[in-house]
Amino acid sequence: VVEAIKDLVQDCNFDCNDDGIQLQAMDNSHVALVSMKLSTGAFSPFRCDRNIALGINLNSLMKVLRAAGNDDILTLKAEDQPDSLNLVFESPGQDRMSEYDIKLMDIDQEHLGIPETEYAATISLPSAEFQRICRDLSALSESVSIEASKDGVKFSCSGDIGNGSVTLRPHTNVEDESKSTSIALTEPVNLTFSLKYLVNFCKASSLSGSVQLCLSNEVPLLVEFKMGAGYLRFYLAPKIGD
Amino acid sequence: GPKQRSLFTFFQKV
Repeated sequence: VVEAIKDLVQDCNFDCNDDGIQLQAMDNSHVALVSMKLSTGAFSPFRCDRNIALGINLNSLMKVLRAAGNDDILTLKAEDQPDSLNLVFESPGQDRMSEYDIKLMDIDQEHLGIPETEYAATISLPSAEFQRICRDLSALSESVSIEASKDGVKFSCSGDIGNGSVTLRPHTNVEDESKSTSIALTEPVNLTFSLKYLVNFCKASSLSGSVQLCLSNEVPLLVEFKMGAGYLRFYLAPKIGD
Repeated sequence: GPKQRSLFTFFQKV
């Protein structure tokens, strides 16, 4: 998760309570927002005696996380009114244990209320497919138009060297649900977004085999990666003509 | 071309 969001947001409050750990942060330009939840089910055990916000610089956290092995067990600990976060990595065979403390920061973060939205279009597709489309089209243009209709979803762009588009039609993969593409539509939508941000969101592709795009005309796009016990959501403000 | 909007256009601070 940290790897997926660290290029978008730098200083974040990890809000801890009985439900687990949540994070909401906007990028500096106020165009994209990250919303993450790791429920208690993601941890074993999980204990939180008092609601607490852990202000963490993600670059610092990455420096420490890089010291962990892929299969290590990670324990995160913070005291009441902490000035640091304690991280312990234990190898699966328990023959190696490393321990780090990183300094916490006071982060005065703007919190946005995200209204419950009935989206006009909800598209589910393999996350690798979405990543490929964003990467391919970003070579041609800064922006992509996403047009969803009952026939399919069309990603199109135009730039100095020419233009391009990718159209996906609904498709069911019976062996692997995450490789399916589905489109639920109440009305057609057509919106334009910055590809730079979408390419950035796709760094979360390794967290989930499929991704959900939720769109309504003239509202921010929701890109959701569902995780075993939580989610990573990105909101992106659209580009709108005058 | 179309202009990039801010999230503040759509979401309120709480």
